[in-house]
Amino acid sequence: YLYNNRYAGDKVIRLVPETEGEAHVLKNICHQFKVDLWQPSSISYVSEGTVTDVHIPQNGSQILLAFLQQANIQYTVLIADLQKALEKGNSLRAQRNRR
Amino acid sequence: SLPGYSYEVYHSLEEIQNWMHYLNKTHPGLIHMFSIGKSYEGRSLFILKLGRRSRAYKRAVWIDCGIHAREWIGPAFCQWFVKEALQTYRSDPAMRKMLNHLYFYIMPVFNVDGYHFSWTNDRFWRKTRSRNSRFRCRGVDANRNWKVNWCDEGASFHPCDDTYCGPFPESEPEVKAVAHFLRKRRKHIRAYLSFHAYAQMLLYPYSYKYAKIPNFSCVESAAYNAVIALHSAYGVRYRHGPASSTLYVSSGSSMDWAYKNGIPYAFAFELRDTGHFGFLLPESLIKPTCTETMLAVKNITMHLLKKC
Repeated sequence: YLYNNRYAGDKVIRLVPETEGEAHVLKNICHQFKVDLWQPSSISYVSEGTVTDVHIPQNGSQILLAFLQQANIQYTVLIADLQKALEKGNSLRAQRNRR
Repeated sequence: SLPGYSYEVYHSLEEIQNWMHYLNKTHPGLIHMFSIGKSYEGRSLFILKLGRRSRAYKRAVWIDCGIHAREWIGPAFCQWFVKEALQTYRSDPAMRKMLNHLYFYIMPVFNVDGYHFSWTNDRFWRKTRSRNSRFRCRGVDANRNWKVNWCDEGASFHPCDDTYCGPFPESEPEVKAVAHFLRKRRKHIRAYLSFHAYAQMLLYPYSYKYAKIPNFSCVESAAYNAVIALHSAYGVRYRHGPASSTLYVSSGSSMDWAYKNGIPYAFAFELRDTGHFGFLLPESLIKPTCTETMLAVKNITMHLLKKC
């Protein structure tokens, strides 16, 4: 596996806080779960309406998503499994090289 | 080009450096490769000087890619630009004019340590790989480390943050080396272009404040025409404007530093996409992304060659 399979089960989700309250909750969750922010580049930018893409590790994702649902914060899953996405990219490359 | 070298796949740092050495050997009339220093981990910071050699005075454009390690489409574009320049120098009048009248200093991988680390350990690493004995976290955000409103809004003093500005401005040897190079040549350099991902934007100063730059109308028209040219390829829309209002306020960026140091046109590209794949932009999208971005860069360059 690429990167020793470290991204297995990791997800990337998108959230767009609809209120400052939601933005505040989101900031707290990001601090608490030490997530990897893809966009924007810093949590300090997150406010109402900010498109926020977050890479969440497999081991925290269930609790984190539960938090979000409890806080009634909508989210969409951009990448369901980062490891699979990485492996897929790699296999496509191998196919290309063979071709 | 390097036999069998594909510009439609992502390449490791070693492959990119071999590619640079090869072009340096095979295109002495148009390409000169040199190093401007060493990275924190001791890797060479290679630059390609692209353009027809001439004794006459020539202005220059600086292009850097890969300030943030995980943004792989940046280095891919830098390589694509060089390949297109070499392949179309004779056939494309615009490219011939660009390379006859200007030099292009191209840094395919700015953050060489971080890029290598993103291939070997952490695909989503962003920062450099410097150490600070007092903290366990490594790396500085090389786009918050420049001496322009350093470590103000949009940057963090905390070494574990992704936007860590560093212990002091130009603390990162990579930033220091590029700043030193640009400072020495700033009277010659007309434009500074830095390539990032992802957001599909073309940004110009200021990042660190909401204010208009003195040559706003010229820069705005160059940016506007550039995103129109980019859109003409595949219909992809890029937003453009001052970074502070188009994206967010951030201090210590290379683009603001370049502008503050007298380079009249400073841009930061945020390439594809807008989040569908994010940093994992598939290799199948390298070609369309680089093709459209090429149109924007050529448009900006032709703008430089005219009076505004």
